[in-house]
Amino acid sequence: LPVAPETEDEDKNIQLVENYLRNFYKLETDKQSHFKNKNVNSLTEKLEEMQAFFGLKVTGKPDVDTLEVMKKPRCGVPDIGQ
Amino acid sequence: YVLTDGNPKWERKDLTYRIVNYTPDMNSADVDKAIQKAFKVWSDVSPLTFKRIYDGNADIMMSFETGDHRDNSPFDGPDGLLAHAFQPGNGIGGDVHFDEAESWTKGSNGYNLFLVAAHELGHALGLSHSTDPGALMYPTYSYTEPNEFRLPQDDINGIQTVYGHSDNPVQPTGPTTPVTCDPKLTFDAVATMRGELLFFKGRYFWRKHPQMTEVELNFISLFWPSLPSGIQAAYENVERDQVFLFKENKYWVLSGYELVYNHPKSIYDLGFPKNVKRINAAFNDKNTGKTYFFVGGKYWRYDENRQAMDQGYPKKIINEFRGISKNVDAAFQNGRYIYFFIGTRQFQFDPNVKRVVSVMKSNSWFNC
Repeated sequence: LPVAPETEDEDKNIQLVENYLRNFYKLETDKQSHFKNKNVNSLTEKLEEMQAFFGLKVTGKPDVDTLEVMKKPRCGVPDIGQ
Repeated sequence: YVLTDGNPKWERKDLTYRIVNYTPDMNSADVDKAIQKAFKVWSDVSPLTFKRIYDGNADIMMSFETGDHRDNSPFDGPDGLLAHAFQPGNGIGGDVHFDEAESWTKGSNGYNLFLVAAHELGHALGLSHSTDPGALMYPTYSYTEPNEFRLPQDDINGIQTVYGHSDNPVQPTGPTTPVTCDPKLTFDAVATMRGELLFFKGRYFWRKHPQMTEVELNFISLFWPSLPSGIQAAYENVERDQVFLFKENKYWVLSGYELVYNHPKSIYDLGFPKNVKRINAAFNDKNTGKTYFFVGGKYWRYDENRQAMDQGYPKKIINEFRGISKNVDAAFQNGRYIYFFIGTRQFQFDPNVKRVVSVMKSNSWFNC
């Protein structure tokens, strides 16, 4: 069956968040994890770290403002610990 | 600013660079100029010098690469990752890679090579990403007109922490990023736009919805790449759904976030005499359709319906707006009041009783 557009968007966003935090904030996850297992805390912490770095409201959640920053063109060097 | 973990740095001050290949997006002379200008950004504020070599190994090797280019940091095609650089060191250390999948330019379209190169060189010299949104070393791309570019103070502080001061007798200084809740904050211009408030300061503006607590600081160039920094006066004509921005003797017209004309117009077309070189502040009275322009200690009144200055102006500000002296920085109308900004203070003026009814800090709208 085709995936509902909103589910598709949500999956894309989850992927975006995980990739972003893995690339720039040293998030370590196994690829199956998403938000539903033992790595949730780590992901939340990394998300908070990212939000603090960019001066966003620190919610630990991938809100609209956070996703907007993650979609911006940027330098490939990590924001923490090269 | 943030230094790279472990504080890596070049031990020599005289460094070499090499442009290994070119992008087909630009002609090679423009690439050379952009790269040379990017090096100058850092050599102007530090004791470092950079000499170009044309073959062999340079300290900083600069190249355009595509996708996985075997350095364990693959590029991702158009947008997203634009470039990366390696911290000072031997071999790949100090090298700069640009993603060839981007559209590289010398202007505002695509990605400006000079701006990205200058950022990457910061990494090649030992700087990490800064949390200062105005810094060159901030991680995300934002466009600044290259001819207007000045290295921000945050980056100057960073590079000088690593390598010491410039050899120049006069130490260069750079622009600082305004702090929203700084009690000494002043504004260049303030205007309403479709229910929001826009506060202009240098190359930045804040966007604020009166009913929301959040306030957003942006580069002017992010929304309007062709607008200059340092807007001096602004007002909204609600009837025409247009915002007018003034700098020196020119003005630009916006409709929402679009520029109405590609080129600025002259303030003399509005009826100002030639001895007026700039406008300090402006606001439009929604009730009468009259726009008030403040210049020094005087003001002009413009009739938006007739598209002409009213007769009998300029008049002294103090005569109509008791309590408001000269040197108004910014003004706007909200509800029944007019708000005048003078230095760090804001005067709430009630035109019905013709007096100031409240004095506040200039940034009172920011819920500090």
